[in-house]
Amino acid sequence: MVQLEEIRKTFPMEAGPVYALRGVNLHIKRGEMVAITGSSGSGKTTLMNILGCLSSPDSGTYRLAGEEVSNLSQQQLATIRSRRIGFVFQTFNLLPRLNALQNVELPLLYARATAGAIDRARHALERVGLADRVEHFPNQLSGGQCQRVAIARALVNEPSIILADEPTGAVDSVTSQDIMKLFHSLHAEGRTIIIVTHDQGVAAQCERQIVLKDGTVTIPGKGGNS
Amino acid sequence: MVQLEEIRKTFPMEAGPVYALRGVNLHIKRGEMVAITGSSGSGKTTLMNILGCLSSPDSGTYRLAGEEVSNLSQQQLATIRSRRIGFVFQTFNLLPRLNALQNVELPLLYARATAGAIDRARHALERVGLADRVEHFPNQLSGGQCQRVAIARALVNEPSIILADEPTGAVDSVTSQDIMKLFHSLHAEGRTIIIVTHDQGVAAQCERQIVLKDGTVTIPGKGGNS
Ligand SMILES: Nc1ncnc2c1ncn2[C@@H]1O[C@H](COP(=O)(O)OP(=O)(O)OP(=O)(O)O)[C@@H](O)[C@H]1O
Ligand SMILES: Nc1ncnc2c1ncn2[C@@H]1O[C@H](COP(=O)(O)OP(=O)(O)OP(=O)(O)O)[C@@H](O)[C@H]1O
Ligand SMILES: [Mg+2]
Ligand SMILES: [Mg+2]
Repeated sequence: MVQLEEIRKTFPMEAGPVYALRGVNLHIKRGEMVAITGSSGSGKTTLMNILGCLSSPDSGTYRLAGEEVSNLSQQQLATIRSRRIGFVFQTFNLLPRLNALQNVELPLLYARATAGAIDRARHALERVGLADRVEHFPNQLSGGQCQRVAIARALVNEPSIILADEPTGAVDSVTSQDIMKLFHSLHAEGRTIIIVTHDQGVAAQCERQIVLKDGTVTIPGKGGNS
Repeated sequence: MVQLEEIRKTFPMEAGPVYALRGVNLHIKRGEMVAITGSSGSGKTTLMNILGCLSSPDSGTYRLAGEEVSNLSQQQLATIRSRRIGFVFQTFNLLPRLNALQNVELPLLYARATAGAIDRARHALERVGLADRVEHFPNQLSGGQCQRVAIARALVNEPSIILADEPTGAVDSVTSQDIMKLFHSLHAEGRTIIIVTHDQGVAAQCERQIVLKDGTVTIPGKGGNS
């Protein structure tokens, strides 16, 4: 499903280049639930942005569901992002002028799936325990509530691949467990789930763990760097 | 040092009022290191904003170092905030058009402590492990690096009270331990430290734990609600 070979990403800076990804090799099968861990600054978000087709590597290949992603047009990439991938951003990226319901509805409108969009958005918010916060704007929500709106938004399109960058970082352990139950049930439906996490308890609930260190994979599991 | 009595805070919403704080009683002595825990949405950030003189309660009293805060002028409050309180925000609140060094330097400039400000800012960034990221802008930093810049900025003024709203939420356990070592050494210098956290490991390192539930204190420790 997701195959990366020798992926490199460098950020040129005046003080000198930052080698964020230094040859990442990764193979994640359809329907797997995988954790990506590693210390702060090790390259996890940079990797997720490439997996989510939000940024391009400088070199290396990325095959998504058998297709070489760098051969796809901007239009095709946008279609993949809106219909096949659900992305929970580390910084949530909610639109401040839309309330929770409108934020969650947005991917459905982008995918032209407008029929019943409001009901689907409302249902997604119920699944993350926010039925009574649907009309709040992001600045009227707690940190953990914003995180849950971001999760609801990532799931509302019923994507086949879910990329979650630290989905439990802002919540208490009980809420974290509710979120993991939700991910487990999505996994049971056959979706591929990739979770970046600093929480060992969350990582332990995944089928395997991929560890990033200084921009490369250090514990391969099946199919990482060796 | 910090004494709250019957603090209430309500957010009026079209769908009905949200009673965020429903009579909080709290007494934290000078030099204590205290954890505030509670589930997502329980009122922790709302409480921290009142403690940090960033928002006012609707009713109840707040005595800070013996003075009733509601009797102070805006000017006096601003002076207290800039010189006595260091605040690590849950959402970091870094200025996007300033780099890490400039962001950390800002409280010194506000407090008119401009002599040696750049060196002090650089030193604060070294203490959180970011010596090699001083010229990066927030959008060129990882989530955990932004968190550490926010911590460095809160400490650069050497405040007597440190309010940290989830200071380790975005980092791995090793970095989290480095941050806690830093807080312990600040505590050893006699500073008062109040940490909101979802991490039981962090809460256990504090002298006592105050639990918020639905806007009131449930485990008093010494001096909470009873
Ligand atoms: N746009 C950018 N320009 C320059 N450097 C960048 C940029 N984005 C990220 N970096 C650097 O690349 C490295 C990897 O960043 P990344 O955000 O992938 O880390 P991470 O593993 O997600 O960390 P965290 O756990 O703190 O979120 C970091 O050292 C960061 O400073
Ligand atoms: N400006 C606001 N307008 C309306 N409701 C608000 C506002 N700010 C907070 N709330 C509500 O008040 C309650 C408490 O919010 P608060 O941010 O204090 O929670 P918290 O304990 O910090 O949660 P978390 O652990 O998720 O950060 C939440 O239910 C939230 O939706
Ligand atoms: Mg990250
Ligand atoms: Mg909060």
